[in-house]
Amino acid sequence: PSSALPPYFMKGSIIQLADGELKRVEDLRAEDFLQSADLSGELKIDSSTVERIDSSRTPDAVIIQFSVGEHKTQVCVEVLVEYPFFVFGQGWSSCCPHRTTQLLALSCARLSVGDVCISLTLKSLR
Amino acid sequence: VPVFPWHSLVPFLAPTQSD
Repeated sequence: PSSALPPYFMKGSIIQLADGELKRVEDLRAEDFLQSADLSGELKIDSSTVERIDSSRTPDAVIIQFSVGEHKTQVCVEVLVEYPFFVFGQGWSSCCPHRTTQLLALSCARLSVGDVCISLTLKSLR
Repeated sequence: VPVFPWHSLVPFLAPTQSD
């Protein structure tokens, strides 16, 4: 099952920020994402609030409904319960932090309704 | 050692118009 998650969430993975700086995934902060998006020109960080977390028909998956950006656009995503999102003021968070830590060694908080996650949109879409 | 771009880690929640 761990192969279903992307490799870059594994603790110790090296992440390159937009200014070229290298950081480990577990050391990333909200500022790193915001500054990188600023530098990128094309990408914009949105605040996406978790509105609902529902079980899925797919085993080990959940359906998360987000309210995205200033227009509060409703977007649903289906992800594995261990899939980590970056929450403002909290850091990496998943629906099943125990499983995330077990599979990725990444320290995780529990993702809950009301949490504000970092997400991306294209500037040109606005 | 592989190096991954920062934007890989952030979900791309593109607003889609349902109507």
